[in-house]
Amino acid sequence: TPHILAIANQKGGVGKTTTAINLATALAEKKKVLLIDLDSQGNSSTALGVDYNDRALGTYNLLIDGAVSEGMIKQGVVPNLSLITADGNLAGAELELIDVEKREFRLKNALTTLPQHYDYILIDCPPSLGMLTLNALVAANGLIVPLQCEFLALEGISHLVKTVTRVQKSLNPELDIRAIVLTMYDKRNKLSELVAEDTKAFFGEKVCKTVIPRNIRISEAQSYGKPIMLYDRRSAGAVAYMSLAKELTRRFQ
Amino acid sequence: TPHILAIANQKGGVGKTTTAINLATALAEKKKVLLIDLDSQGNSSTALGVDYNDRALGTYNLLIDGAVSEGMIKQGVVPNLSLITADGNLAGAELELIDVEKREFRLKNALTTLPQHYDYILIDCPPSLGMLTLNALVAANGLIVPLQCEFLALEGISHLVKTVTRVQKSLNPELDIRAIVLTMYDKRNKLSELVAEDTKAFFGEKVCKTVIPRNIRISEAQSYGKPIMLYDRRSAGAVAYMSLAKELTRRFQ
Ligand SMILES: Nc1ncnc2c1ncn2[C@@H]1O[C@H](COP(=O)(O)OP(=O)(O)OP(=O)(O)O)[C@@H](O)[C@H]1O
Ligand SMILES: Nc1ncnc2c1ncn2[C@@H]1O[C@H](COP(=O)(O)OP(=O)(O)OP(=O)(O)O)[C@@H](O)[C@H]1O
Ligand SMILES: [Mg+2]
Ligand SMILES: [Mg+2]
Repeated sequence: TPHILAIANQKGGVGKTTTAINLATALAEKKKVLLIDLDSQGNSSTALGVDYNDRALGTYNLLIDGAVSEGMIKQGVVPNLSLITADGNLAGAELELIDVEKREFRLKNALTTLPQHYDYILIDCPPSLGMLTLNALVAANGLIVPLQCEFLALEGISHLVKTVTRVQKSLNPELDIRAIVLTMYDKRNKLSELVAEDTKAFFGEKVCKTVIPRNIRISEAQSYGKPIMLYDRRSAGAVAYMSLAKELTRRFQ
Repeated sequence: TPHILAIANQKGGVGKTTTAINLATALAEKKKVLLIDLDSQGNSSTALGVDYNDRALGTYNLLIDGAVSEGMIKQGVVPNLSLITADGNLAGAELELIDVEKREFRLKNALTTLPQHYDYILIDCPPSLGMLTLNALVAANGLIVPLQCEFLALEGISHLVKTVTRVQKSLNPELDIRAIVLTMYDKRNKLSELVAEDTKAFFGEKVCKTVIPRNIRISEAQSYGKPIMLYDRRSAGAVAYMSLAKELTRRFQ
């Protein structure tokens, strides 16, 4: 069965999308990967260069129809990486799912209709713990938490952990936090170091040894609709995400 | 009547909370200000030093009870600045408000029960365009949009503008975008400059002349529960937010 990994953290701007697209691309060098954009901002779709007018069929339909349909999966946006896109419609799904039977299982059940096998399915979540993220936590067998090395970002982690525990008890016993990924680490900034130390003290081995540095080439790549490996493979950002992919592949053996 | 300003942008991590607390503190040097933390992360409450156990009565109660009650407003967290706090409960309010009559007007109506007059009421919004942010857009007479100088942040602005237009037509004709504040501007980074230029070309005069630079003292201050003016008044961050307060006060004359 595939590794289904939710990339989630309700704190905004911590690197969920950046981790989702770059980890997916790095994993796709050796494995078959599907990325699901579950955020109505559609940032994963944008950062992989999919034009706004080219997203007619996407995650909104997957949830509302409850199944994959022809043309929904954009094959090979990057070699071995396929994508289900998102756009503003997805914001409506939160409300539309309220009255649906077993609403938290919508995504999990829809993924059983995938026409082919993937080694990894990554889900880029919005900055909230609402119905969409809940669907991701129920569909996933593991959670990757990008954590920006900032004080406010660390504050919110206990809330995320409580939500995961609740989901484990009532909706998905398989779910566990597989990895905490420290992002936007700035070695000139003492606060980065303090947050990293606090996180390691709290989560121990779950914290990845690979730390993602703040690297301007990462956001430049996004403005060209490319993952960092394809934009500048020798940049600190690309090297870090490739090392993260290696570390996680070993972990998941 | 007070200036009621929503600080909103569905993109995460763009500086909504940082702008809310520091602008509120700078305005409070001359005016009476109330800050409402409308985000269940409770980051505004944390960044102003209010302990998690000290938030028993807050914005959740304001919305669910529909009125201000004794002890809900924390007076003088900073001289002339009062605060209504938020905690994890607030996440439940999104769902609880679904079946309520005139659910979008809940905050607007509750604010009519304020026991005293304020010159400014600022509302720190969560990173979404859900029911909480909608309540803020209906209660407000103006919107301040913090915009991080990054490509993905600019992408989402048209979605916000469409939402504002819809709210103006159907729920709050008074609402308009009063100011766009460029945040985390890094002069060494070409992308910052490009985003700033694009924003000025699109929004013209609405873009504040004051640009908030990336300044590590800003996040350090938050780890001590203080606004930047009280942590390091001579820092680039403090100077920028004081200049922003002056610019906006002139604008709102
Ligand atoms: N390591 C990094 N170095 C420099 N910039 C980065 C890095 N990681 C992310 N960024 C930039 O920071 C911003 C926030 O990152 P991103 O959008 O991936 O976060 P997010 O958690 O997905 O945000 P949201 O909560 O809105 O979904 C983006 O503009 C991105 O380009
Ligand atoms: N000008 C700045 N210079 C340096 N760091 C900043 C600046 N403004 C904000 N930050 C830091 O960036 C992070 C994101 O800012 P903030 O939390 O205010 O954004 P937000 O839009 O409120 O996020 P959310 O979407 O989660 O509510 C915080 O850790 C904050 O300390
Ligand atoms: Mg994102
Ligand atoms: Mg905030």
